[in-house]
Amino acid sequence: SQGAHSKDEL
Amino acid sequence: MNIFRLLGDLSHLASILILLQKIQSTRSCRGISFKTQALYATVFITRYLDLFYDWVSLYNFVMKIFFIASSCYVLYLMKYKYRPTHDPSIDTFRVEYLLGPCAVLALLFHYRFTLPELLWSFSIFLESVAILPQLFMLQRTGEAETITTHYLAALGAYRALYIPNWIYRWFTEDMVDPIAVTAGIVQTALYLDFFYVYFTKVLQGQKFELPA
Repeated sequence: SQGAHSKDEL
Repeated sequence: MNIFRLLGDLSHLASILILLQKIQSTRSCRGISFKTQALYATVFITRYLDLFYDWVSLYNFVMKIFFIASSCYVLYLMKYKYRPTHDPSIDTFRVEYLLGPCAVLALLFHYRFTLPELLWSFSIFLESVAILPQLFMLQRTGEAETITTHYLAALGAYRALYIPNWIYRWFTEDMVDPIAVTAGIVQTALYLDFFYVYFTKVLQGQKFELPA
């Protein structure tokens, strides 16, 4: 998914 | 989770432990920019609001709590416990020049127009430039204690390691987060000058000194 929010990253 | 991100996070963790070690062992926060530390506390608080409504993993939870708590603790040490060792007259970067543009960028670039998402974008942009008051201070004084340079190197390595992590995720998960990637590249680029002096001087056993 392009433009996805990498919420698992700090 | 991949090896680059894990090493990046561990490097981030190490940087904070080195900073605390520097303050406790020298009983001084000389050479540390209060403004940069205050910006980092702002970054963590605005980004990790999702602690209250989104569960990712125990690892993620513990790290977020640690980053918020340690950044607030550093502010306490600088503002109260070791206050006399902090010289505001050399910590003169105007943070409003960072906060304003980051707020505008967050309004322009975000994934959803909701308060948590706007704050998340703001925190990403702010993190990319939060080191500037510190680097500005280093530039002004022209030198730094070795332990302070280790702190900065670990902090710079953290974002540098996130770049191979994003490349890896792009190939393995087809995942691209353009806001985080753009800001992350800018953030890493800001360290290039510092890294050059760190590798050519500090790691060769010399003192960190900028040419006059």
